[in-house]
Amino acid sequence: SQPPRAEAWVATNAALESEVEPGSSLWPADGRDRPGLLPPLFKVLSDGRGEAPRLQPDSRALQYMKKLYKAYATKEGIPKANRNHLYNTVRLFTPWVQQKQAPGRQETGVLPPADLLFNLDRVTAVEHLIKSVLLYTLDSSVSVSSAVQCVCSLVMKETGTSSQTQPSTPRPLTLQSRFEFRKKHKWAEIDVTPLLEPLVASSESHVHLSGNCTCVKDQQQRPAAQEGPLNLTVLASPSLILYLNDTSAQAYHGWYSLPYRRRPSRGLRQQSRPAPGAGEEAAQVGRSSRRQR
Amino acid sequence: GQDAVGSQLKQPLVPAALNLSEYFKQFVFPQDECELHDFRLSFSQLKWDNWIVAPHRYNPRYCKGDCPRAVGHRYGSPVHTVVQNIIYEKLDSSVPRPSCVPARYSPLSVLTIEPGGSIAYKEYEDMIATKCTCR
Repeated sequence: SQPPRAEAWVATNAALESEVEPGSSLWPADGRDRPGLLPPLFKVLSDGRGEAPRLQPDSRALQYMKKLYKAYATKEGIPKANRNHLYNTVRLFTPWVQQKQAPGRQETGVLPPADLLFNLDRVTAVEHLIKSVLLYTLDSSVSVSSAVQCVCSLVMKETGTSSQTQPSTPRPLTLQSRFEFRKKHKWAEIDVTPLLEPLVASSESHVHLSGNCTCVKDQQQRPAAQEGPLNLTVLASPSLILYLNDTSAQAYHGWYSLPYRRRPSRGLRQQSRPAPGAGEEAAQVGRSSRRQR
Repeated sequence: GQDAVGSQLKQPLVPAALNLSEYFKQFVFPQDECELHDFRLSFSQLKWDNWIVAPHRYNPRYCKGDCPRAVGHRYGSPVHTVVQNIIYEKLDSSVPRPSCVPARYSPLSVLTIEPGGSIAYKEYEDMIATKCTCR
């Protein structure tokens, strides 16, 4: 008897995948993966074999993403139930720096001007932007914990095809962002969502950002904390992080389902009393069902 | 019922070893009943660890085993499964017995290095089997 169609599909795909090599007739002509053809992870798993070795990312960026992974998932890779964010995808892009960066003036906390080009072609059409930040790797040796106010003036130069015909129209935008430095604070995030939203929505594959940031100590700080210059050393040009909601069927949409995936019964109140020790789970269910409402 | 008991007692005693084990066979749970099994793999075994950064170990688990006749209450199977079992046993053994397959999954978070050198954290649905059923 014929195996069920789904099984046949998986078997065929697995057989295809084991033979097909990039460039063969079965391999997508443009080499780009069409989300409908292969689940993204399977695509990553399969195209790794025949492909040239991958560019190794910046080690500090990798360290940041490993830290993020530990915050969001267990050692076995299960997404943690306490995550209350709406994104199931986080992408970190390291820039092609357009020009050698002049060193920043550290005594006043001026971060060096940056002229950065990011290639976003890994962002698929089904991934919707939730938030975007520029990640500066800093090594602040501020002696006491002090709030630092950063004002950034970033200009977006569109480099998509649309601007090929007319000169790129810079879109000046001043971003006000505030973050707290503590001892040995390694990273500083600057929210650039308003800049990136229109570009990701229009599937721009390249983003050209330039501008600089000035960080000064917050005036409300205790006088003692204001002694001495703000000694900031920028270790590397900033990375761009996109927090996305992948709307494809293969992606996990945890916030839509109850933590233990039970079919929502009509009368939530009629549900049997939660088992002892499941108080947290029941509370969690309460919170998530309130959120859903 | 005394005479019935009496007649029973008069019957020749067959060797206990043979009949008792046969008799009890119909009650013992099948040893290889449909259930969840572990399969721990590490991406380095598949030589995929140069772009799958995390997790280091992945246990997709799988379902294996026979589906006993009384599948209803144990596996949450629909009545169709019981019917299919009866067809296989009583009418036509070319109809396959019900299969032991996953009924529920949990997601997996993966950290990968993409071809262009960017880094992606993604959460995929249905990557680890957490419950089996007979269908």
